[in-house]
Amino acid sequence: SHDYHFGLEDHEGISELFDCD
Amino acid sequence: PPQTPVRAAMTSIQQLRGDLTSSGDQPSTNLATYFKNCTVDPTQDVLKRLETLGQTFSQRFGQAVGPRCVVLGWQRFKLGVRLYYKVMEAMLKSEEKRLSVQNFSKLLNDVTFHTSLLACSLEVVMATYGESSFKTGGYNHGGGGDPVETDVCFPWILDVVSLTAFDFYKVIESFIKAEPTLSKDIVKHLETCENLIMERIAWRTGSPLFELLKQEHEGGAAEQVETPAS
Repeated sequence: SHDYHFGLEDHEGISELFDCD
Repeated sequence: PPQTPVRAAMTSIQQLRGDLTSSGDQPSTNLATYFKNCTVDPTQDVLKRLETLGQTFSQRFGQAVGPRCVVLGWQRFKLGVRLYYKVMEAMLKSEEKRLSVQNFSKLLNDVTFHTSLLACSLEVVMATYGESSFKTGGYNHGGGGDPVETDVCFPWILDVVSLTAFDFYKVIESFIKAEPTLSKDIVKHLETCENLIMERIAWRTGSPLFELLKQEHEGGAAEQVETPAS
């Protein structure tokens, strides 16, 4: 319902962004 | 009745409060289970951090808006905490599904992750109340205008919780994904925060971005990292 462009790939999540996989 | 800015703000606030009525001031059973599944249980650290940041936030809110508004600051903070717990649980559910693991010890013991998530939740609350709306042309220049409108607008929250813009940036997309009930205006607000960080704030002196770029270049082509000034 909004125009936000999601840039993360399916295999990326918050764990990777904080270097915790 | 015709839509007015005040009516629109009231609707957004009621919607936010409504969305958060089922979320408590404490971690839900599901979230508590995620905490307990950790190698190192983060529960006590999370609660202690919220207590400290709650005091800082309400005091700074009072300084910016008026000394009688410290109580209002606490109310905003409590709403932010509810959103923080709600979004954290949704993020962990999605990570559990994606990674097929239940032990998020490293993530849940990462202070920066918690601070970023809380800062984003508080920014959403502040924006819903119309207190962080870029009234001075997309950035807080300080001075001029109504202090309620300008003093607490983004990136005020980063200074309050001592968070770098680069770390705040990391959480935005996952936050929007994890909280599908965010209004179009709030998503747009977060997108504006994202753009401000990307275009200006992350490039200021002291940003961790320079160290990361330096590390990225080490081992490969030894290119000179640009200084903040250039």
